[in-house]
Amino acid sequence: DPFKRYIMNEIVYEDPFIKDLTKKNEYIASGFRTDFVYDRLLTEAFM
Amino acid sequence: EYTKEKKVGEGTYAVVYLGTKQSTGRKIAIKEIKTSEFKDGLDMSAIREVKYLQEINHINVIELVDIFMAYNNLNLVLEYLPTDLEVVIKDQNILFTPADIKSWMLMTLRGVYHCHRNFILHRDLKPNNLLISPDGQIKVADFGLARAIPAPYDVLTSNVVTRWYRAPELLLGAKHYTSAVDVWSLGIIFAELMLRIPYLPGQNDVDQIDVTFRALGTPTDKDWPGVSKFSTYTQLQTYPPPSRDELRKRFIAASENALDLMSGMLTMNPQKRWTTIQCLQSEYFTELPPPSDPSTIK
Amino acid sequence: FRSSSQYRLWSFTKEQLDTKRVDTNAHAVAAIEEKLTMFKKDYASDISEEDAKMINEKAIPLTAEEELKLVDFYAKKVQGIAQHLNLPTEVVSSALIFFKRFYLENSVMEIDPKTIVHTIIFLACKSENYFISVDSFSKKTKASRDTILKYEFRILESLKFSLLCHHPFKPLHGFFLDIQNVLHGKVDVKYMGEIYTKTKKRISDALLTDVAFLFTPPQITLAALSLEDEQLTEKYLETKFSNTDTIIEASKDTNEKDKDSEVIKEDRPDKINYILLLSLIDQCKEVMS
Repeated sequence: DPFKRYIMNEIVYEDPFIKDLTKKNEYIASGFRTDFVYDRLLTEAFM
Repeated sequence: EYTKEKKVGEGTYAVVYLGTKQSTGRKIAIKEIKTSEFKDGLDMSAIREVKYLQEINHINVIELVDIFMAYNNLNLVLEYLPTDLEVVIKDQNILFTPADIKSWMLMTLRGVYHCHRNFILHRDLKPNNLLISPDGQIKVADFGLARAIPAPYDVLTSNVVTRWYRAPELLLGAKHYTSAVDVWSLGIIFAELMLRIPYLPGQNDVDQIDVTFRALGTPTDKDWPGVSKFSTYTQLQTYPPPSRDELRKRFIAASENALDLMSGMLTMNPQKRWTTIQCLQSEYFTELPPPSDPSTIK
Repeated sequence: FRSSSQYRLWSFTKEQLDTKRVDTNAHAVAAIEEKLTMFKKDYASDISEEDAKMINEKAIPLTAEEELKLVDFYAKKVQGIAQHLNLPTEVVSSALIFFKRFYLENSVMEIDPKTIVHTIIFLACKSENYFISVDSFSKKTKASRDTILKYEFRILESLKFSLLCHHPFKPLHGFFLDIQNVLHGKVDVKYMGEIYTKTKKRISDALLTDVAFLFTPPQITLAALSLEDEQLTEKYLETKFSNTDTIIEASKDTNEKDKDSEVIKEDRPDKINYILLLSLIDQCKEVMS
């Protein structure tokens, strides 16, 4: 997609739910990445 | 519309036939899903194949031509793909060049990237699931273990991916893994193409962990935060990661960029492991030799 | 989305949807009339005057409208049972979508909705990786395993084997994030959290209507969001999408300098037709309401 209709701007996202997961060890060690999650949600929103 | 002419394979949940699409004369493969044996109705692998192949349309992913019921069996009509990468690797009579390897890796990465951009994990990438069409195109196949990339709170089973191609986070029991597990499998396939023998052939799941860490070093919390918290971590043997020189010696034919790409794909920490986009953008694909034209590969 | 089976096989205009339902009903009526005629002919001697009168009065096929009422009634049951089983929202929603799609292709007069409610939920569990064995599912729902498994194939076939549903819930989370970016500093995040929860409920209810056949998931999301807080939604959409128009308007009568911004904005291939988007959202809100 040459032009995504969104700019991912993790700094401004107040998302306690996702942020909490980044503190859970089993998530971090599994490879969990917030940018993967945000990118997916934003892609679904602008699909 | 379809004939079943020759039985070419049988798996746990399906029998595969070669056939012809009558109206066009096109050669096809028919995957007949056995339904009687499963007490829970239609088998999960069949549900997954149907669900994900219906959504994906890409030159480097096997085409689902049609689906039909017959005699209470579900039949998937797939494009006919005469061989696969495992056959090519094993057959010592077949000579292939670094340019051929580059072409295969490029096509495979494109196919897997397309799955990932559609938020689908394959979870069983290995040479015999990378089929080759008559015109030399690599096609990612067998979506029986595929699933949508999970929602953050989903708990996934770590018992996926054929052992030799299984990522370290899966070997250690991770339940919140990502598309990085597919990239690891592709890294092992890349190594196997260069070596022409399996790179990390563990005898069993425990041995697989040891073989993996002996070859690539035992991860620590320093390079992979949280890894020591996996319950299975304590019993691990500690091995040093290989030096660049050792890697060069092991992969004599590999260029520096090829080693960079392979190391990126085989990064222990899944959070730092390269994505398919990073792999496709690596200099390995733009340096000489250019990837072979698939139709010219013998 | 355009390459998805949801768009390719299960997106309709209102007219197409109505026609589809009328055709499915007509097909079933024709089959029933034929059976009735056969029945009367074969059993002419056994049927009393009274019976014949009763058949003519009572054995009248349903109209398409009556069918739709019955389908809606059972759709609520599907949602209720699935929620009662504490299934995740995505599973409940997929069961609902499967059920509504099934009765676009089949008449309630051919397959009684009561007989497929559990199968539909069971299939949705499998499809969404929320696997429950048929025995434990049977225990939870008190439905027999044969009832649960009987129509699985028939349902899969009627669904044209398209199982991947794009629901408006992920877009809701996506807009929740993007609003924070586009309206940065102008929205209260706590308030956004409340809106999020209410909008999610609205979306669940909306899936009982035909919106999933008529609109894309993001349009449904924005409609639900707008029903929850019209001002916030308009502010967001205007800030995000309409500025290309206003910049173009503004630069028409200003000096050369602005021309560049006009060219860039004008030529962006991903420019959304803001006015069209607003009208689609309004139409969707109407159907939902």
